[in-house]
Amino acid sequence: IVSITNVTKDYTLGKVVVPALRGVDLEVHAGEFISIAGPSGSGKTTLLNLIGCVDTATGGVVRVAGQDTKQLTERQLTNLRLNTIGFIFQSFNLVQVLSVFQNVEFPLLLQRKLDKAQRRERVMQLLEQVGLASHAKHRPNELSGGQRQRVAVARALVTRPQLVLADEPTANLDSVTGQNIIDLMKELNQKEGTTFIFSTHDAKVMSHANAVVRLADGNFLDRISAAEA
Amino acid sequence: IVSITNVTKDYTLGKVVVPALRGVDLEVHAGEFISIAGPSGSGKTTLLNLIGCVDTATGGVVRVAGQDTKQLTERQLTNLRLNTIGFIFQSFNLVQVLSVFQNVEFPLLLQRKLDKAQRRERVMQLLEQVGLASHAKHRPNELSGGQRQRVAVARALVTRPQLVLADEPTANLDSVTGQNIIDLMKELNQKEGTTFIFSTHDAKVMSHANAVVRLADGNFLDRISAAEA
Ligand SMILES: Nc1ncnc2c1ncn2[C@@H]1O[C@H](COP(=O)(O)OP(=O)(O)OP(=O)(O)O)[C@@H](O)[C@H]1O
Ligand SMILES: Nc1ncnc2c1ncn2[C@@H]1O[C@H](COP(=O)(O)OP(=O)(O)OP(=O)(O)O)[C@@H](O)[C@H]1O
Ligand SMILES: [Mg+2]
Ligand SMILES: [Mg+2]
Repeated sequence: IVSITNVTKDYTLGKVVVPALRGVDLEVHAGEFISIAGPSGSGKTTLLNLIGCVDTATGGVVRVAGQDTKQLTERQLTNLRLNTIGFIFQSFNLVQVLSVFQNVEFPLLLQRKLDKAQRRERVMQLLEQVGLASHAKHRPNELSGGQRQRVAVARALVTRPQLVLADEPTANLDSVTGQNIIDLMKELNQKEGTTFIFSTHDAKVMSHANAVVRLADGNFLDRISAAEA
Repeated sequence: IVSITNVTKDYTLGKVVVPALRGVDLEVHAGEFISIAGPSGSGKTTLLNLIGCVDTATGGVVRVAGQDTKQLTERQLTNLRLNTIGFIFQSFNLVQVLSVFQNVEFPLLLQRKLDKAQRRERVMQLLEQVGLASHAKHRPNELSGGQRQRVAVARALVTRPQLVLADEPTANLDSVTGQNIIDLMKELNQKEGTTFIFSTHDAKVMSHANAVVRLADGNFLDRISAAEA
């Protein structure tokens, strides 16, 4: 479902070029549960942003669901992001003026597949699963750090995406709450065949992965599959 | 250096009252390295905000450096925040339009104790210690999540505060980078007698604490000192 070939990403800051990815290859098959690990600044978020079509590569090929993202129009990219991918951002990226309920419902409104009652049922189901049903009317700035993170998780899963990209989804969670989120994702992976690609430092997430891909300084270091670990 | 007596904190959202702290007691002596643990939403950030004088309690007494914070004027609170306390926020709270260097230098400019050359030396020393000397000219939005977190750490330590409040300071860091930050704080604690109060889920941070205070649903649960653990 994801195929990355010799991808590079440079950020240009004035005259300085910051090479965030220096030629990375990655294959992810449908239904896999992959963890991307590596030190702070090694390029994990950059790689997820390219797969999630929220940024474009400087060089190389990024294929998602069989499509070369460089060849797609803005409209096709938006369609891919809305209907195929769910993204949990490292900084959550919630809409401050909407309530928790409205934040999670938002992708369903864009998709226009469900009526109001169906949307309500689906949103409350997700909020229940992440432990925030009693906070549905709160605004993001009225929540704790870990509560905001869980709203971001619920929003990414509400559209039943084929592919979920999760950037440090448990960073702000205590071990019990974090384990609950991991179990929720693992269940989706096993029951619905949802593919998950995580960026994480959390050993609990990595232990569920069927492979851990390590980055260092923008380079692919190695890939250890669970069978070998 | 910190004495909390029967402190309560209620957030009022329209007609709903959210009791974030329901009567908590806490004593922290100068030079201690204390960890506050508890599930997401249990009140850790709320407690640190009261000690850090960025919020006021609904009931009870908060004493910092011997002063009852409820009796202080805004000017005295600002003085306490600037000269006695260093705060590492859970969401970093960096100034987006300033560079990394300017963000860390900012408290020194407010203090007016050092000249430009002294400020430069002090800021670069801290950036070196958190591994970001090469990113001094970057803006916060040009950094990775863990890099932004480390800028927030450097900014909190630059004024050599007596008391450092660190809200999840290693949440976005890989284990090596996180350990480096913990070692830096432990060194300050041992060499300069800086008092540290952490909110954390990271077992590595808790293992350095001389006591772990646990919160659950806004209540004090227990305090386990390292000697007993
Ligand atoms: N500004 C606010 N307005 C209303 N309620 C709030 C506000 N900030 C926090 N709360 C609520 O107070 C409770 C405690 O929040 P707090 O941020 O202190 O928790 P925490 O222990 O730091 O959690 P986390 O580990 O997720 O960061 C939560 O239930 C939260 O919803
Ligand atoms: N918008 C940007 N502009 C310029 N440089 C950037 C930008 N975003 C990231 N970088 C740089 O690219 C490199 C990789 O960043 P990235 O965010 O992918 O790392 P990461 O592995 O996710 O780190 P972390 O674990 O700290 O979140 C870093 O050195 C960072 O400074
Ligand atoms: Mg990142
Ligand atoms: Mg918190």
